[in-house]
Amino acid sequence: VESYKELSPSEFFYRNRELAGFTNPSRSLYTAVRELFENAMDACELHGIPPDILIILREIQKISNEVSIYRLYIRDNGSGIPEEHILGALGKMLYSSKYILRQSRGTFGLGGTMALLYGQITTNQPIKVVSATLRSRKVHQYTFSIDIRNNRADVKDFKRFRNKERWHGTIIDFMLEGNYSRVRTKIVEYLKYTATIAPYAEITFIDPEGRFFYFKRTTTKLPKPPKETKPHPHGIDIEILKKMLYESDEDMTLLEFLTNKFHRVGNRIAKKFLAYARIPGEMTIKELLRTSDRKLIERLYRALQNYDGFLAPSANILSPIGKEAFKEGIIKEFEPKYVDVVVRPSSSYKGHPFIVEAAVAYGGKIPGGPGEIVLFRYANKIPLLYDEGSDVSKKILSNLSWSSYRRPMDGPTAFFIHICSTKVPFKSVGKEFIADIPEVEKEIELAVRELLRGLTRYTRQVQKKKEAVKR
Amino acid sequence: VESYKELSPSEFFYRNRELAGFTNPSRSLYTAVRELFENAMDACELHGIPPDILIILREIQKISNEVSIYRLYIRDNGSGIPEEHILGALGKMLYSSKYILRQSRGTFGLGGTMALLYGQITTNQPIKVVSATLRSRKVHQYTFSIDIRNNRADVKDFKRFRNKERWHGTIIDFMLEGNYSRVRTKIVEYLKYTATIAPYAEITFIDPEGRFFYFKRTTTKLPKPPKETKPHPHGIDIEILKKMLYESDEDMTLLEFLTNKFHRVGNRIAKKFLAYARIPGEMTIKELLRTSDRKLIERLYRALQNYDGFLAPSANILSPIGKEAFKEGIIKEFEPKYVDVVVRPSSSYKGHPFIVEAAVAYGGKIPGGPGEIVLFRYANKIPLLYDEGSDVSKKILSNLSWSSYRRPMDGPTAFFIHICSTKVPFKSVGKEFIADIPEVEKEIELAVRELLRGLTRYTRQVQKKKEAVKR
Ligand SMILES: Nc1ncnc2c1ncn2[C@@H]1O[C@H](COP(=O)(O)OP(=O)(O)OP(=O)(O)O)[C@@H](O)[C@H]1O
Ligand SMILES: Nc1ncnc2c1ncn2[C@@H]1O[C@H](COP(=O)(O)OP(=O)(O)OP(=O)(O)O)[C@@H](O)[C@H]1O
Ligand SMILES: [Mg+2]
Ligand SMILES: [Mg+2]
Repeated sequence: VESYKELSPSEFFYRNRELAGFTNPSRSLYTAVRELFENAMDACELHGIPPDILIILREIQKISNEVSIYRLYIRDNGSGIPEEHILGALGKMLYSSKYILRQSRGTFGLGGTMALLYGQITTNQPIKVVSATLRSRKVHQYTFSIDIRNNRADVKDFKRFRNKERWHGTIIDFMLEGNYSRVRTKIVEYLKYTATIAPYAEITFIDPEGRFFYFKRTTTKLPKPPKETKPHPHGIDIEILKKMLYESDEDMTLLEFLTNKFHRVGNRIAKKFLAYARIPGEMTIKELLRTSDRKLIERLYRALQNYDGFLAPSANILSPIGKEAFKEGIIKEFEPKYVDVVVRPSSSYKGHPFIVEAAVAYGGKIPGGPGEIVLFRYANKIPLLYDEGSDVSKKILSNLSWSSYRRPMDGPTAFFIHICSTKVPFKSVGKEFIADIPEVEKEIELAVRELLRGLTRYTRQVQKKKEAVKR
Repeated sequence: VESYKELSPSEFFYRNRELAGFTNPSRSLYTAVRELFENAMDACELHGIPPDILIILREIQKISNEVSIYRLYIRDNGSGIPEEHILGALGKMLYSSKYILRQSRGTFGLGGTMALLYGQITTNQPIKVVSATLRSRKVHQYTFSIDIRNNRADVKDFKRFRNKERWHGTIIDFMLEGNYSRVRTKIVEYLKYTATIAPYAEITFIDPEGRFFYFKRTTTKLPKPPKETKPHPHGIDIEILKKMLYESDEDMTLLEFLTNKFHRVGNRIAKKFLAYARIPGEMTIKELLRTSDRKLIERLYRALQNYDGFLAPSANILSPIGKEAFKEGIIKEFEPKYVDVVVRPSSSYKGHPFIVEAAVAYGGKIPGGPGEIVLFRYANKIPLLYDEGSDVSKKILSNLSWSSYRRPMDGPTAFFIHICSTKVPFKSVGKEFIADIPEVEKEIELAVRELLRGLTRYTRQVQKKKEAVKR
């Protein structure tokens, strides 16, 4: 006889934490640093603050040959977390400020909480969070554990300080098991690849071996922050439609509903759509919801799905790296002989706008062997360092007809591919690889081919000069 | 200013349903059929019932060129769902009878509910579930919708019938959007690959085009069902340890705790362990939990982690396909000229026992071109048909030194790889590909190499015969 059980979200993700990147001690250490660092970057960039982030990782106790207990301290100068939301944001799974339609690194409402939970289950130590919001007169400090069964924080201590220096930001301080020697390279690469595309960020990392990694900002100019947007008619399903209808003023007409609640639907398009759907624009939401025609909402939904006269989602709500910034970042970090950047026109999938930015670089400090193709992947400005074999960008590079193009063979060639969107099609909550969505695949391939044409021209010019020199 | 929100598990998986395989209409249709079919197979096999499963998929309404609304009806003769658990099992996310330490297809408590939810959000239609448990006098029928916000079922209708024929099993009947033409081949392959390793199952599939696919059983003999087991000392963390301590009788001694609550820990090993850990075996759990030595539980945990004198997890609780059954199934479905099966000795990772069973076949109806390597993957008896590029088995095949072996080049060679475990290391909740855990990778590679040695001998024999014939 089967015995049934219900799990809370924290119990579920705790049991299945390998889905979120918490597999072995070295990978878990990497994922913890990554998730907390991404929270810090979001807290700064989404609010127009040039990021100042300090990460200190100290070895506290050896457990075995390679595994130790570490203390991870991370501080940012971001927007902070309001006092009433601290315990939710970092003590509860599925509690987030990123559940809106806006580009950000965070998306699932899991990462930071998972890192802290991993620390707790491997060390039995409480977690300390200190935070002050912009212009706040107080600094709040919570010491807590996570009650996994009930998905909530269990407060051990709380302090409130006067915010004399008008500091704003967040400090997270906790212990976790890890294996630093096996993942040191990855952690430093992660920070370096972030610095490559975020030259406005100042990042300091002090590692357990006492090494000091400092990525100095080269500009205070931030790219424009992303904006929240409304759903696109092709980005909804019946449940979302019903929710939008129920949350609107019931005296609102369908025409008003379409023009107010959807992304880029103006009067003219709304009227054309209503004619196509054969639904009267003056009908109110109240009438729609109480109609005896049970199929009316479904007809409205099918029509929204099928009508092809809507404007494509606009990309001006996105926050790409930018052609110049991308180029300068690659030049600063890798000092290549040749670099080229392509920014594809914006596109969309399932109502979500996205932009592909890609770069190719050769020479200088590009890592790799002669003729090797090296791939650097980014999604919503997050460097993706694992699971390359499962990623759509790798698949595209592997399937290209390389014989149609030329590249220098005395050193490696690096490709940098960045996708930004209101929803990056990650294949797992660990956010390390991207699904092959046809629209996204198409844009990546077009970008890479354009870069390869430029690289072919460059390679031929270099070849000609060499032959000229020989003669 | 950030706006914070908490999502219920159903809201989270609904928003991120592509993580669970609900991406586009064709893939979603496949995943829905797969998830419900796997529930049916578990309900039969876990209770020693030879499965009789009927699947009817009917097209109800065309929406566009390729996308239609379908009605999916699936019936099994399994153990049924007790009346008080029907709405939880299929109306709530994270409600499951598979959250125990036992091999089964189900593992996350999501799949069936997600399929029904996908149907609801694409058609706005309620779901019907009919079920009767073994020897039950009543048959219960619920018609419900899923309240996504609150993660619970919203009952529309309930009926209770007298179970005159003493039927047992479950019927699920609901509508969903899909694209059958694009995924027909995959659905039929999925059922065929299941039949290959489950010759005791009788499967009937009637598709929207009126085609009748019938996989007749060739035996009523089931493999022994898997058993539930206790945690292994290397399969726990501090939270699990604390939970096990709190749930035990507090007057129990630590010696009794070790021998009663852990997998394969007898008196002798427990005493040796306690000596290693320098913890007195007569100490009671009450004393351990109230000790002023705050570090004692952590010391116990570290010692459990590091002590290497524990017996490896036993595989007799697993339910592999079996060497003979695997061979017979491949012969029946593919009629190959050559087939060989290897069953690796059981191994374990992180305290979870696992067995790798692998087969190679050539000739007959093996699909593919000359010299092509075809891979059929299975995990806990589930055929994995997508995301091969991300799977550990594919990676191993790709990295083999093929030049060291011989295989016939006039047709394809198929490899079948099955991994069964109390916890299959799936990389995503969509259960289509497996992570590269070192212990698992090693066993797969050893199995494949052994198969390749056999195939090499066979290929040379065939070559010799051909040359003899020529002379
Ligand atoms: N350093 C920080 N500064 C400000 N707010 C933060 C910080 N760290 C976390 N938060 C808040 O806590 C919330 C939850 O963080 P968490 O990392 O668990 O999830 P997320 O970032 O929303 O999504 P994801 O799982 O994709 O990371 C965030 O949405 C954010 O509002
Ligand atoms: N056909 C069935 N017969 C008997 N029990 C069933 C059936 N379908 C579902 N159940 C019960 O409902 C529970 C939930 O099913 P669901 O598919 O949502 O999750 P799961 O099978 O436990 O895990 P997974 O997400 O990995 O499939 C199962 O654990 C099982 O107890
Ligand atoms: Mg986060
Ligand atoms: Mg299931």
